[in-house]
Amino acid sequence: GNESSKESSSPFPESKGSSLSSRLKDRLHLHSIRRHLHLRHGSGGSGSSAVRKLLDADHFAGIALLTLLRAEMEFKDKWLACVSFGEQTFRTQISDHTDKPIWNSDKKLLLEKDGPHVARISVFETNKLSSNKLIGYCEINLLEFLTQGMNSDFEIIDLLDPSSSDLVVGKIYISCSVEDPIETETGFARRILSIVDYNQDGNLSFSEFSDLINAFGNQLAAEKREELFKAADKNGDGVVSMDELAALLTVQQEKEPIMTCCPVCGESLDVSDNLNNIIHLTLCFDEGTGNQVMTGGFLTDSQASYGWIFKLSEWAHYSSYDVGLKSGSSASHILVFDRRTKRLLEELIDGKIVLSMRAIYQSKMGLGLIDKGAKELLQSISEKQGRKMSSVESAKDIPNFVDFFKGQINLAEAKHPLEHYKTFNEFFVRELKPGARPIAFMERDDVAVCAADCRLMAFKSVDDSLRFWIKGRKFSIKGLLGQEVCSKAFVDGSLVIFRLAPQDYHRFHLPVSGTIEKFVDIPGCLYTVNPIAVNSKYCNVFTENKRVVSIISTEDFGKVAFVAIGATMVGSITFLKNEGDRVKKGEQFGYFSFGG
Amino acid sequence: STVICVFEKDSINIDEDLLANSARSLETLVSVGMKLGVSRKASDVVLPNLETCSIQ
Repeated sequence: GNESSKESSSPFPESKGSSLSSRLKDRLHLHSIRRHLHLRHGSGGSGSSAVRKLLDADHFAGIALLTLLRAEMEFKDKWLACVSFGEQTFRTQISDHTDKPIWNSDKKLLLEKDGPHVARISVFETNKLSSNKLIGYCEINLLEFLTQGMNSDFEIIDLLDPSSSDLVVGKIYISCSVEDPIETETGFARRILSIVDYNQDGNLSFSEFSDLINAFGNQLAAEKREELFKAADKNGDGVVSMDELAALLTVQQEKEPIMTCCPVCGESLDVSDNLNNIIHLTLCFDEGTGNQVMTGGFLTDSQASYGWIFKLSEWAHYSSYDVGLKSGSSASHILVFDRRTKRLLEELIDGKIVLSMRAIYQSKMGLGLIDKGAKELLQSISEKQGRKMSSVESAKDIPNFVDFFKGQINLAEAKHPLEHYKTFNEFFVRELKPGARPIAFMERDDVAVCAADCRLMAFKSVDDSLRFWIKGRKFSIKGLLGQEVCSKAFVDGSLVIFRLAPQDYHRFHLPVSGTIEKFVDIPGCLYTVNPIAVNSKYCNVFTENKRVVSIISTEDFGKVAFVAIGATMVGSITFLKNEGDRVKKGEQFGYFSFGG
Repeated sequence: STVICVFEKDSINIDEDLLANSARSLETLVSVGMKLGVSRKASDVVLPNLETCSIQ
């Protein structure tokens, strides 16, 4: 890094002479060099090789990299340490059985002038007899810590007995430094650009770049975007490398902020405080990706509900949520063939939704997110949404929903007028008037019919379905149906996928006549069943989602497996028939509703 | 939400238009009750194709 060039391009003034800021400045400068060396000598850590930047304590904002190196305790056991800072808590892995545990765990913490400064570190012993028993703790004022003169790369701090603060029960070795703001900005730009690099070739097209700008909620004029893009595209071949664009964006962000809201938590960003924004974004992304050695402090429900990375509630209400892919997972719009009108409909998916889904279901970052607790988060959000949608207050959302999907919901077909529905869920699972859906060849049980108002995919064999649609590497009929009901005949059988969109009539009907032989509940996750997820090689939504498999025994088709699969937000599955019931094709079989 | 129906091998002739669209990775917008396919057992019984019928 070139220190002088960084200083000249930084939007942050140097220290104006207060003693605290001077000390901080010196401390950061010295410590950054030490820290840099320390990291390069392989003590673990995030892998950042940034040289630290001097900061002004009066307008202090920075990412402090706190590292819990090791501890010396008075007895042998397995140990873990927690860092609590502000409203967040993070923990290390569990050490080996020893009296000198080594963690080398990093955590990036946001330090602001008016934000929290004191980090509390707690050390727990953990074993079968006393799981996670607090043995010692210490508190560190990070701002002061960073302003103190230090002669080594780490500090040794006494761990105090929680029941008697006079009693020292061990020592902990920590290190703390501040990340270089320019490196933070560039690194962040590089990371975020990689999300829109769909083919992962390290280059971005203009449309990919444009998608990203849209996702940041920026209405930057088209000419301005082109201007920026062209500035980076030096050889004029229409693509630019991510590194080039990251560098350009960093400079541009300082001149004229491009990002106006956080894509992870949805919080509005203060356009006048660029570094704070980048810090905020970096930390949000780190939380989401589990990029750090220390785990925990995962996205909260409220964070998860806002922002494009994880704005699940938004997915459930987007008109474009339902459309299929034009050509596999690389397309940003989906073609659907309307069987009734025999017209090809092309529907664009909102760029935010495409990015969200790709980020989660088609990227390694998304995988990290899923590994780090997104399954539980999806479940909890869906349950919460279920409770909300079953409350009397939710009825007020019905008119908005109908208005949003104007032209796609035909209220004249509903069995009851709008005011009949006392909750949103009641409306969501509304019945239709008798005869609203004529059943083809009603008198002939040898003709199967469609089971839902939906987007349908049909394949003669599983191989065809894998070739044309389902890209999850682990998909199989056995995985879908489960061991209990799967048979050789099903494994080699035909597959029909009925995908319901939020605005659709949400009851499913019987496709064939016969007898309900059995129902098998299979617990699981609540990933989205959008084509973007179905088309992802990383995601196996059909075999991992919560579902109910029913077997219908028929005279004309043998056994038919009917699998109702729950999805994000709409995870509640209700059946209106019972085992042993004799059923007729076209009859209502059940419905999906909001809930877990 | 999604429903998947699995039919046993050689038990159904799914309608060609649905198969053709799917083979192009193209979803077909359908409604409850629309024809999906015919049992293989009934394959000898030819369903009337209204488009090719003529009044004599």
